[in-house]
Amino acid sequence: TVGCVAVDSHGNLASATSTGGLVNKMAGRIGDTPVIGAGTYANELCAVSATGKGESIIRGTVARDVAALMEFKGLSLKEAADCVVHERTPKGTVGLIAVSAAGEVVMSFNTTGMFRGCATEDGYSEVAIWSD
Amino acid sequence: MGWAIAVHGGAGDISRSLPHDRRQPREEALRHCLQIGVEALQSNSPPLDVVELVVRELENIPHFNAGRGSVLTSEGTVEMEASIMDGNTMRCGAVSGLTTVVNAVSLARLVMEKTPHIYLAFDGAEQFAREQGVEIVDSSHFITPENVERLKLAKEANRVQIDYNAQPIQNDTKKEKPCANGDSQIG
Repeated sequence: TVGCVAVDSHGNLASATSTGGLVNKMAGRIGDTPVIGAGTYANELCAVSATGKGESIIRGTVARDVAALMEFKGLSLKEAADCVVHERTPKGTVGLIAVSAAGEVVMSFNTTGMFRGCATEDGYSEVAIWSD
Repeated sequence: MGWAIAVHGGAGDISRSLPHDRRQPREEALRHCLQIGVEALQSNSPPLDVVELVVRELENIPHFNAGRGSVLTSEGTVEMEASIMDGNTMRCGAVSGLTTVVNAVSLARLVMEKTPHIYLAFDGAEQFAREQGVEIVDSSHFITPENVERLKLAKEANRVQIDYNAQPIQNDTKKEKPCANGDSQIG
């Protein structure tokens, strides 16, 4: 699975995700990627793209839950993403990238690793796989 | 407030012993795609254009499980899926079951922009792709030798696998032996 989230300097947000799904999946199987609110979501607060075990991500409405925690509970993007990834989704099943309208970036996962990268206007840039 | 961008190329049980020749091209690809996105944002491209541009590029890189390099179904076919969403308007588009469309994410955007719907799948999505004139190819274009081997291993284990998982999974309790190369054969 691949994905990208972006926010411009005016706070406009967007998200996109694409995948081939699971190895040896049944023909006709639908994963989380095209299910809006599961693997992909964006509103005026944040943009999210997820990857991992699609069935778990769909059950957890992962991408929408990040936005909902910000919207209804007032959490920061990092707090919301960490809650969804580490408290609300089975370990070893999900990773996500997200940006907020304020330019915050989060890359959170409960798997061993996630191929990921980010950059911000202040010059920060990172490409990483594991948590350390 | 400033612009920001993030990309991913899949998550899973990525072994820390992942060989350099499997790690390095993916890291380089992420840097390359990130740079494309950064330059687009610096040029004041709308975020919706930026995410589509970057995901198209990721789809074209066979090291990742999307577009060329997509993993295979139990029947040895590809069934690609993608989606895109604009935060301002909450407009969105999604596609599933694609077998010939080079860039699924762009077809998802066309669903968003050219139809009254959110989601098209399988034959209807393929037909829509032809009506829109997007680039299509024979499905063999998407199939790599590595993914043929991954399917073979997964079928032998009678399991499905998520991105990079060393332990093929069918349910949350059964476990299989990890692959020796640390890459789990699922890209």
